[in-house]
Amino acid sequence: QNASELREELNRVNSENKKLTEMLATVWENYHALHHHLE
Amino acid sequence: ISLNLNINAFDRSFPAKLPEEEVKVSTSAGVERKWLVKEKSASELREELNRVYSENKKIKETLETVCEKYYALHHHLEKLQSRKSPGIDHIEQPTKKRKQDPADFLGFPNGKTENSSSNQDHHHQQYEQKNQLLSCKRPITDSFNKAKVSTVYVPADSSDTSLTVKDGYQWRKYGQKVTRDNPSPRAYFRCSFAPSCPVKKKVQRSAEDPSILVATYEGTHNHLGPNASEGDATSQGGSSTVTLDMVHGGQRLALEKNERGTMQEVLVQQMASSLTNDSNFTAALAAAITGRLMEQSRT
Repeated sequence: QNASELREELNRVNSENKKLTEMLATVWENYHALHHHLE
Repeated sequence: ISLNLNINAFDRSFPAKLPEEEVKVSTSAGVERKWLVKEKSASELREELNRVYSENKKIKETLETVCEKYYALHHHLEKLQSRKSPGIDHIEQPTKKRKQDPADFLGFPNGKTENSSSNQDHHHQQYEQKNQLLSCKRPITDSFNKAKVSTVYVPADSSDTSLTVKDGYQWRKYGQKVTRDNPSPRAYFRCSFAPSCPVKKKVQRSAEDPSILVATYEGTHNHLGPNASEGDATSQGGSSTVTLDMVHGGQRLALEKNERGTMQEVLVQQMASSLTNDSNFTAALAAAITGRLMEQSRT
């Protein structure tokens, strides 16, 4: 893999990580909300 | 329920902890320097990529864990709700404040009037987004859908305390309680296909005439009844509900005949079900059929 391909792959994974992190924040928030509701 | 997930959340300071690679570059040869710089850049990229892959893996694992915990908690809440507020009390007691359900709280789409709270809208958007991204939609809103309600009146023996109404469907009793306005207790049932089928039924003797059972159905079956000829999978409370309605007009004999027929059908179905689940029976049946076929082929 040359540098350009590596950069492309890096961007792709970084972008995926960003989406996953957002999802995680959402689920985590919902989980806390539900837990709070149960309390 | 502990909120501790027993996981190490991905460390945002992770990149800073990485040791910086030391590259010795010869200052005497420009070409060599250029080559080394290019090489370092590719190497750095690879290292960065490995780090990002590792982070990706950690996030996915964490997300999976949180998702599982979330759904477990939601399931727990549903159980608690069905235990605490059995049946459909809010229908009979419109003045009673409706208990808040998680669908309201989290802003799930539930077919009810939308609360204009921005917090709920926020949760709703998040929930939608989560579902889109995760592609793991679950029928968690089914039980919150607005349900149709119908009431039927069935004559019953005063000595019979079972509060059973034969209507062609199988039910699981999940609660019973004494109400203020009636000396007879009220029994709560769920369709045996629950949780996929949302139909509930409550049965209580009439306060005015204890010889009559009052059955209230909530929801619509989403499957065929035990007797397929009953046909309409979407009929409310089963097609025999209609027959039972006629009973209210005094056709007791017709009801008894119908009840006997339904009971027989249910019994036959249960027997067939238990037999087909019995591996010994299945093996014996297969052997008998094979033997019969061989006999026929000889003759």
